[in-house]
Amino acid sequence: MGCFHSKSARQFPAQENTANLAAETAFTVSEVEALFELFRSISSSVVDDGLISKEEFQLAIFKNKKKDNLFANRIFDLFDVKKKGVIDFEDFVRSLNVFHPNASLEDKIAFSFRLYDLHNTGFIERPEVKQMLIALLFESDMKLADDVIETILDKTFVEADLNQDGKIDTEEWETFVKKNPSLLKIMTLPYLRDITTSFPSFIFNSNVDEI
Amino acid sequence: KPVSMNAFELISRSQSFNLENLFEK
Repeated sequence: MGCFHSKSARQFPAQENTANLAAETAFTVSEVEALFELFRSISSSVVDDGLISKEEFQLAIFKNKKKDNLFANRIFDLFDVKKKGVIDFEDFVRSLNVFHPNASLEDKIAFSFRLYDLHNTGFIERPEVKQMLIALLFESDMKLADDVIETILDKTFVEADLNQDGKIDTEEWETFVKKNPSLLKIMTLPYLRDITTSFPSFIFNSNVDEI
Repeated sequence: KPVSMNAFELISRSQSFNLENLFEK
């Protein structure tokens, strides 16, 4: 009250927005409201403007360590649905929806494909996979000789690149992940089932009557 | 052993993909 910033940064989403998001995702209205508590905490960690910046996203993933990281950047870019350089609440809910245990396998496969298609070419290409492998080795302080990395890439592309054109298309990716379901483990966050228990304070800010 | 895994098995082990961190207060 009395603060001209309070509307955008702090106000709970309008009832109809919450209801729409719940209708179009796997979340209930209460869960969308609980997600708003999480969103509010992340989006106010650096600047309390009701939007998640890349810096705030990285802080949330890596806690206190400031880290510029290929994978975190990629996830941020995919969450930034409207390509505004920030994540708004709607982007946040719709993106997390793919990670819901009840989200469809097709959505999880499609999102994971886009995650690895670093340059948005519509294909997962060998240089992209090599770039990600090198980033992973750097991040985890693991060292592998270049010929070992090439061997891993050879093996992966023999298995995944069925028409052997040097890149993995969406159909090849679908076949590959169905044969290797563990690859989709990162696409499900069991935590999302219990979001209202984790952020019970949503009850005090709720716009809906029947919780 | 890393060599016995495919590239995506390795990449998906990146800590940065662990979005559960988002929920830790």
